[in-house]
Amino acid sequence: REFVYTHDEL
Amino acid sequence: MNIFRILGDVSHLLAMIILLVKIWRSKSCAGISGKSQVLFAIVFTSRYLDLFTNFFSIYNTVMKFVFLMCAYITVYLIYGKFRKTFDNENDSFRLEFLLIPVTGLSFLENQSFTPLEILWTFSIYLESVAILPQLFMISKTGEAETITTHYLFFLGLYHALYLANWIWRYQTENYYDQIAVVSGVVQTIFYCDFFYLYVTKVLKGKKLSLP
Repeated sequence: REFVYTHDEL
Repeated sequence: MNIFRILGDVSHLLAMIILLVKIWRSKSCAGISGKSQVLFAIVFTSRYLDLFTNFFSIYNTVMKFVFLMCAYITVYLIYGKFRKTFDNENDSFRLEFLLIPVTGLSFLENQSFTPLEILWTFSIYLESVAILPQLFMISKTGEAETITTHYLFFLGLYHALYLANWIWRYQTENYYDQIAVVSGVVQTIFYCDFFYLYVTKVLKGKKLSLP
């Protein structure tokens, strides 16, 4: 499974 | 963006501004752990490298930039402009005790073994323990200025609000990030003892001093 960048928090 | 998240970010920003105002007004960084502030600067630097790779929103970009600036200015005031007032003697926490385990753990437990992701994970783990030199300093000197306790209160409040944010996001978006959540719980626990003293002493007008 491809890693999806989801770090939308501070 | 939910109410917990925005209030959490505001608390975080407020904490940093309180600290800057305290140092600037009193022209002194007495009672402040320079080591904790250096760790926070490292935290933001290693986490916000995604400023160059990912765009989320204007809000996200601006806040990241402001957080970085606040962290670097604070470090400059402590080790540069007001270094004569810095209590080096009592800021004696050994950073290698934090940096070595945190670095090791970020290589072992991450979502993807890529440089940016390892650095992000490192920043999350490091943030959860970055306040320890400050808490150690307070326990060593046995007291803290009231304004320093306000700083710690808002920093702790930010962590607690982020926990509420994650619960909210899990319920509404089915989103959760295990690394962030576990680290967030750990760091919030570190503040519990302090929260107790803050409510029982500082809010009743007394100075925070330990027996």
